[in-house]
Amino acid sequence: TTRSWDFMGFPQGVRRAAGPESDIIVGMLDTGVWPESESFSDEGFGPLPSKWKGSCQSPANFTCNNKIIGAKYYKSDGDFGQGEIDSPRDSEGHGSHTASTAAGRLVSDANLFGLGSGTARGAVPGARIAVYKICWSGGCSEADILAAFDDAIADGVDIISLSVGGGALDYFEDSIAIGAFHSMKNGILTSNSGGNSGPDPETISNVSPWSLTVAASTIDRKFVAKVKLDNSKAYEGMAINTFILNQSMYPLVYGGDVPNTRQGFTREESRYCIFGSLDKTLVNGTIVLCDALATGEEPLNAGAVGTVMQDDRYLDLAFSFPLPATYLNLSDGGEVYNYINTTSEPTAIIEKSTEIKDELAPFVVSFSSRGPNTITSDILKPDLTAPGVDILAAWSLATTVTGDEGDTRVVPYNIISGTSMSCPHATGAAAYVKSFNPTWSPAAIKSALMTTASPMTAAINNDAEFAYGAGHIDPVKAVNPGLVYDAGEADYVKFLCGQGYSDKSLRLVTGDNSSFCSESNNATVWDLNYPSFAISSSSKTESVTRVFHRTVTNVGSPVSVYKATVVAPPGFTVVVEPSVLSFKAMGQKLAFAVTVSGVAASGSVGSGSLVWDDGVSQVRSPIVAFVAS
Amino acid sequence: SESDQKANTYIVYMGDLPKGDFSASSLHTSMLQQVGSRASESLIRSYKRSFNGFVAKLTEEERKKLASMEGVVSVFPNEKKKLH
Repeated sequence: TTRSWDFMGFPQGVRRAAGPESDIIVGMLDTGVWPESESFSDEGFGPLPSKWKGSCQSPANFTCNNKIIGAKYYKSDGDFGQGEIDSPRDSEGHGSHTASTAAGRLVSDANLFGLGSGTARGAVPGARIAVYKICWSGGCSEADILAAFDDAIADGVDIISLSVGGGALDYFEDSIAIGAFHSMKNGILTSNSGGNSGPDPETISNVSPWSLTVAASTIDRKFVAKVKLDNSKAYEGMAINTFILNQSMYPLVYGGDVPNTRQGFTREESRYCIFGSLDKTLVNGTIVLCDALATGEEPLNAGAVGTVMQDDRYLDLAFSFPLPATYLNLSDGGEVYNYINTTSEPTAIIEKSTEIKDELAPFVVSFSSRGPNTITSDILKPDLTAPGVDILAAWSLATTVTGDEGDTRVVPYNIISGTSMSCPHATGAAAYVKSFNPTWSPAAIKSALMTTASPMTAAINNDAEFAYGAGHIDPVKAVNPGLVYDAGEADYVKFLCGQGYSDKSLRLVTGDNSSFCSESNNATVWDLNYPSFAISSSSKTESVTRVFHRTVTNVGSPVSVYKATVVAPPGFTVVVEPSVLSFKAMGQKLAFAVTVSGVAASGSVGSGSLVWDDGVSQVRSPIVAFVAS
Repeated sequence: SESDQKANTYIVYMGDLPKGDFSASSLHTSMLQQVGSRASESLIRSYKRSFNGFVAKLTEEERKKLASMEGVVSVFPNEKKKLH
């Protein structure tokens, strides 16, 4: 990406563990990659890491190199759609984008028709990529997802990135949770996207505690496209418009005034520019004002030279369209509508997008899925936030900018948004942390990322921690977190016992016949050594008290004294016992308990925090109190 | 009923790999035969490198029988997830 890493304080010249980084293998479960992309060049790369046990499936013009060290595709139904390539080659663009965000090489002057220009790079440009193509135009089947996990774990990847999801499901009826569990068992952290179903509550997906769930935030670069009217007024809309129109002005029409009546469409339909609703004769050569955000395909099909859309759904990110377009808020859109209605020959022009600075960034974008977690309410999800809005990264030459019919723009770099884009930022950051700390467990890496995340504010994110988790990821700080909340398979099994999973199931899952849910092995959710604290109550009048037992491992200075600083959620008291932890050695573990008591305010997230501070490291965990629905 | 006879694709998750020598396809085929499925046609894929399980076309009755078998953690439909 050309901006997000710098925005996160992770500059091009950041300190690197070059040797270990070149041994890191990032497993990308996605739509494949475009192997010829400059982002995946292997120039200067040494031989494959000796631990690599994977292979390269090379049909249909796909070859691996010392950067893309493995590639496989999975299509259990064998049903290839139109334009799909039975190869790990990416025909969608998504997989190339995510892989280059996590581990792409430095590519100077990457841009989309001049937009977002800069040096594109992943978090770990020296790392290797293993490609597991599981998603196709029709989606990503769970059978294929599990097949990819089965291979990736055995192949020897270090981190798995998976920007895919569905509804939140029971842990052992969800292919991603199952795959991530076995990854964790084998020392591999799985980084997951949290979903794009926000801002509604309880929409967060991929909620297993052994995986990292990532929300999406903005960066300080916004793309805007101006529409200028003939009355000298101009309005800036959110859009990635790469087109330059060659006339000074074009006739401007309102979609509601140009219905395709011959096909039976009314103005109530054509105002939204729905498929087939516009009269080609009246629309040809015009710019059409539509009352809804859409793909732009209908105005394009009807012969429009451009479209101006208006509503209030997604005003915090910019979409691309297959024709000159911009997207206005309802106030500005209303003014354009009034201009059309009060002018005999209204005309307008849509200008190519420009970049402006967003001073509010970072904030969690509206579409990013929100907590609370519907499977285990007292495990806070999402875990953290990373950039996922208007990200420029590598693309596939087998598709176009939008993938829409009528779009002819084939590009090596594209700008898109989603928690799919934030997930590989976290993946890359996790790989970066692992390159400095190769022996750390998945939970330790996750803890390091969460406890060093920059706090975000509820002032611009109403859903607070349910939007952003522990905060905004900071890869540089995460390398030296001071303390980590570590956990392993046995800890998650105790948690699962407490969640009501049977002895029989857990013996099978662990492969350990002695594993069982006894009284001593039956942990409450509050005792899982998680780097955040969530406390739900069933009603706004219910007084609740929860005791969270935690253990931190010293990974900072051998001799250090950490003091607890607490901010209690409104209506709660928080007591930490002991409130001082004195370490005498690296790797030493010390336990403490956090008692949270009070009454949650209805309809809001009560935010607090616990920070362990030794004067060098601040190890911060969110404390969230809420009324569960 | 007709719906009971209709075969859908399910994932049969069986947890960690068994210790020692293990022939996944033999085990999975045998399990399918035990529930009455035409194993050679219904088995789509075996998981055997990092964990144990398989994908198969099953009728509702076969699904229920498999779910109650020794060694099975869960049986769930092979649905599609979406890119985010």
